[in-house]
Amino acid sequence: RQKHYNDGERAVLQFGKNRSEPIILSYKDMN
Amino acid sequence: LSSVVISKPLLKLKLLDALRQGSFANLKDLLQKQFQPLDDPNVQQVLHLMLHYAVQVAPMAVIKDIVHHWITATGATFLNIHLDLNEQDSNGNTPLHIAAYQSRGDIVAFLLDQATINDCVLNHSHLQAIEMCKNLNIAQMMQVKRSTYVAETAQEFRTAFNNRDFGHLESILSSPRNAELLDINGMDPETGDTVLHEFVKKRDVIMCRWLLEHGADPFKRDRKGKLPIELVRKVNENDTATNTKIAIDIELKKLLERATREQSVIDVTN
Repeated sequence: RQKHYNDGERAVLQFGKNRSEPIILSYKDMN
Repeated sequence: LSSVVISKPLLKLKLLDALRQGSFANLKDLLQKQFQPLDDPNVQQVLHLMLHYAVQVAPMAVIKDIVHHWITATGATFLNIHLDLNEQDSNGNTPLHIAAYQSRGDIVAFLLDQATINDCVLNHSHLQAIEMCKNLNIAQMMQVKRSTYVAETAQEFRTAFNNRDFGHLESILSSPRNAELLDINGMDPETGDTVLHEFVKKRDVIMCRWLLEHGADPFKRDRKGKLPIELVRKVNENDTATNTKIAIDIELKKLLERATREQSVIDVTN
């Protein structure tokens, strides 16, 4: 069954680029 | 004055000292008296990096004063000085890169709240400001602020498409930050269409033309695997249009064919 999104979620899923997804930062990356 | 050689290191030292003292009045006084003539290249070079220095040594109040007086969207200037919030230094760093690197969380948050901030600028080591963070909390705060911004802007983009508001669409895409964070070829999670598919289905020739001129990809398929051109009825462009609907389809077909031809050529040459 298809999931329904609200307008905001739908717009972000359509237009937000993958690279704008949170970058997974680890403590190793931090130092 | 013309015979006086302006010492860049000395100017920089005086500027750093004024910034560190934390008095905007003193800073203003220094700029008025010693940063003259304003159009001297040495003066300009030190002046342009004022915010870079400020985020390293100045208290928050002075940074706010600098931003409010010298970074204005209207182009208005105070003391004939205008600064760029995203100015890059010799290493390609913006003030945001430096504030992130120095773990000045309050300054990072303040800079990210400015309308003209671009947190996607890469320095010469190909790092965004967030990748300069040494403090995990600041990096997370930057992520949250970016996600919030993307959510707001994506919705604004959607509304502008719904309203066919070309002026607003142009202004959204003209921001380098938005161009980096938004994807005009993204797929609607419910319909499986890109905006190009959507407006081809609506037979909106003007919007389709606009989309193709602004980065819409005529080769992007929808969830069912269809190209935008495959949504146009089979029409022969040499036929005389007998009614408006057929005329629109002929026009759309021509438009999409031309776009695919042009894009193929560009791809080959690149």
